[in-house]
Amino acid sequence: VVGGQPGNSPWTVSLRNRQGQHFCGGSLVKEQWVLTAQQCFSSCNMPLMGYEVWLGTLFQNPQPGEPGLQRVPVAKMVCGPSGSQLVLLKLERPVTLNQRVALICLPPERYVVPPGTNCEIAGWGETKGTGDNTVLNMALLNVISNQECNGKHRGRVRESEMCTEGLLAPVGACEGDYGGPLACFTHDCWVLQGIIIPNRVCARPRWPAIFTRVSVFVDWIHKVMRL
Amino acid sequence: QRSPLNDFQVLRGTELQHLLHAVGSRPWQEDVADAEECAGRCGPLLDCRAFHYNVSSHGCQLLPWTQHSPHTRLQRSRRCDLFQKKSYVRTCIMDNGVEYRGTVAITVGGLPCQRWSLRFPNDHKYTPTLRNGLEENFCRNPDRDPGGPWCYTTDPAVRFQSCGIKSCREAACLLCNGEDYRGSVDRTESGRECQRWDLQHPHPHPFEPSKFLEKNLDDNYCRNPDGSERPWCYTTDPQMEREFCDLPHCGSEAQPRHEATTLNCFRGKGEGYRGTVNTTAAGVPCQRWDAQHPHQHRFAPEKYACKDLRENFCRNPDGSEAPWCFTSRPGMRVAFCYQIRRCADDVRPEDCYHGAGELYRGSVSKTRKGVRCQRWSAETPHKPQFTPTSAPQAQLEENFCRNPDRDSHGPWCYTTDPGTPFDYCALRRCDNDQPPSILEPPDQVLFAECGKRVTRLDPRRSRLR
Repeated sequence: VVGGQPGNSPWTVSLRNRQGQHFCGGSLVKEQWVLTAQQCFSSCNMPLMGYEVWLGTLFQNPQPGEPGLQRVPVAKMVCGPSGSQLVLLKLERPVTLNQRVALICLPPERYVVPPGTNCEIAGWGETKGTGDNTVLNMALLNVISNQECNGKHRGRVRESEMCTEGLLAPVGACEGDYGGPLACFTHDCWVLQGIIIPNRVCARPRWPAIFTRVSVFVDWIHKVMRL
Repeated sequence: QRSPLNDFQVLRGTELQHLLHAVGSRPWQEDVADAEECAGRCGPLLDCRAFHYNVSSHGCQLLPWTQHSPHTRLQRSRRCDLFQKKSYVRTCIMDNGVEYRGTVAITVGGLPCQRWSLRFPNDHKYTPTLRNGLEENFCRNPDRDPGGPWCYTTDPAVRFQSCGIKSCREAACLLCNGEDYRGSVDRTESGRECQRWDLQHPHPHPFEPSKFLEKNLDDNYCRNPDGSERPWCYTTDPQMEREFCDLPHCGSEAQPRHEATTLNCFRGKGEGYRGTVNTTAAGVPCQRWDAQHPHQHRFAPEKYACKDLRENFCRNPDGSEAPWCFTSRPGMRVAFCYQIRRCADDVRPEDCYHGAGELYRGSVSKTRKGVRCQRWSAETPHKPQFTPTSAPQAQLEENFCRNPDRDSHGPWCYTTDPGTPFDYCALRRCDNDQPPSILEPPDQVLFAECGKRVTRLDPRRSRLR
């Protein structure tokens, strides 16, 4: 996260590849299910042997034996509807919820986040020198309407996407954050409204950032977990 | 610090059955610590050619035969791994093949070999023993002939002839950087013996064979799992962690198995990406591949001729997750170029539907990835929640794509892939069909309540935020 500061996001998970390296973020939507970005994986049926999800820590490279760290192998991957840029990961076993690991709520189907809503992103990705790469960073962003967003992005923003306003200072997600949450505090609850997806440039000043709108795919998420 | 296992080639989850002798009659030794100890027992014994290692009971069973012995058969097994002495199962020779114990019995001139136990038609001085392995009429090298294994021939006019068995070094050549090399050389270019990939000593390493199945990190053979310029291995010399192997390149005419190259998007890990994007996802310009500043690196373009390391374009020469590059910023060594779009790998849609496709009654019966649909009336590989009787209105006929649950993403089906319960179909929305906008909905979906949440964990109250 560029222009963020260290923080705590108990539903944000770290995806680890076979060498144990962090390569993307994810959001814990159920004890055994993580929602992330399809961009993080080479294909919908790649072998997942050795891929893990790490939770319960603020450090990108927690020391072995760090209290609260949970490492769970990824058992299965289900790609989202075409154009969703989403992937659901089924974990080999449910995680343990505690002070450091919590679920984030899903929004109602087709819910549209009102412009001006205050949201936050979280991730262990690139800070471009603006922060501490070794810990989880977060940044606050305000939602803007797709109409306003399309003013800058020349109509390219789809209804299945949503935007946050481009701030004067460079603030936003970057490589290594993809798949992580855009969480908005609504009715006394943190709700997963967006998924961080690669934008053409990270945290470009005065340039709205685009996220996948989760509410458009909530029916798919429930269906996968049910089936 | 070589392991006794270095002399063996493993077949995981495999048992060797002997059709004439009940393998079970061979004694099991239950008091061994691990496969290495078992190898230590079998190695020195001339009549031990292989052994079973029981991964759960840590037992081992020494065997006087291999998969190439008569009346034997390999069998899948949940509890056993089969280790066979390399000299009996390798189909190429190391050095001059003195150790070769394979079953080739034809000379380079196509003449059948004479049995070593016979003195006719060609008399000779050799007496078969367990030690010299002069078995049957197999090619051997009892006199260390530099030409490799040979035999007396059954043709009186030709006393003996070489068998022309290839050296392991010549038996498999390198394409590109040898990522696909699956040969049997287990020595480095300095002659050091390779460490087994499934061992963590003398050198601990991240390349556990079970995590990298597609890399075939077999036994202690040279491989290139990390996109190095050529195959290498960890060595059994504690002073030398890893070293390249000396293997010949295939002729330039033998082109490597090329991923279909792409220009405007990347498929899979992007190893075939040949576009001209030259900034990282963070917008940082890439460093030229032929430059060593600000970052020194080993990816010299001339050493990776197949990888098209031109200028400062994003590439994936080492099998990473996506195209990447060294960045022009001293503080950031490498970064992915995730801003490059992934190529859509869906199959071409074969029909279209209106709305969400609840009324689609066409006969497309495959998913967007090309997997054939399961019949709605079938119960395998997936037990359906929707059947022709449970959802008569949806007309779930045959294995045609339908939308019995009004899925907003269109018609779908249960798939014949056991790993994928359901998927959307090779269909698209009809051109003249605009989905209702969610942005100006007739009624704003108000947020009544979110999902269940363990309140004591609410980060705000726990002051942990």
